[in-house]
Amino acid sequence: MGCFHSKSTLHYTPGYEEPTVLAAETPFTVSEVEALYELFKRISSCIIDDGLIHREEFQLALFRNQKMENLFADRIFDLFDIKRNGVIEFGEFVRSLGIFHPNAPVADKMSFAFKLYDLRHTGYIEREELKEMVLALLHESDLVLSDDVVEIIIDETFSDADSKGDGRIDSEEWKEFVSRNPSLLKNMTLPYLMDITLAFPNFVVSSEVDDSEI
Amino acid sequence: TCLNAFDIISLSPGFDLSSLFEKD
Repeated sequence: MGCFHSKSTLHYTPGYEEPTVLAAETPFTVSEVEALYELFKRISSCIIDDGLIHREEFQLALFRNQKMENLFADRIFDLFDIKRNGVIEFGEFVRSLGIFHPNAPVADKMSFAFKLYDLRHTGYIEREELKEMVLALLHESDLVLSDDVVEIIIDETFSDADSKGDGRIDSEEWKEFVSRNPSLLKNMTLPYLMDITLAFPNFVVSSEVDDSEI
Repeated sequence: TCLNAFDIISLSPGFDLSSLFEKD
């Protein structure tokens, strides 16, 4: 599955953006953006080698199975696909992963997680959405909970998070809830991103731009 | 119970992007 693209072909990849631009907008250095390009090319060439990550390629990279259906992976793909054109371009990949960087602002992580859970894009996390997500998790795991227990857990979650008591969690309530329960953001930080250049060193060796010049 | 619904959801492997960085 591995591939190597020379610098001369790199600039003709659709959706490619200059590492210096992406480094300026994200927590990554230029070298790290170039290392991410190596990862991006590997994922985006898994099925269709067109320089774009398709949903099936994203699933294949996550689960080693392109047919694997997963509500949360689907939601993450949709949020990475900022232009909503059905594919993830390189710039979208880097900007979205930037939110998962250990040094990214917590507010960005909170906002991303809120959008992830706001399944119907209403600006609120509603009870029905939360139950749908819990049931999806139970369906994909070996965890067995009775419907009564699920209802109790959702009731208690809402009584804790829905401080205005209107039956839905808005972004302000979400921020306050996460502040009291910071473990809810643990999936929003990827320690791998701190040493991405060690995992994907090829581009660092041939980097065109010295980070110290930026 | 201390378990909240978001803790349960966060257990999904679909949420774990670290597997993107694993090489075959």
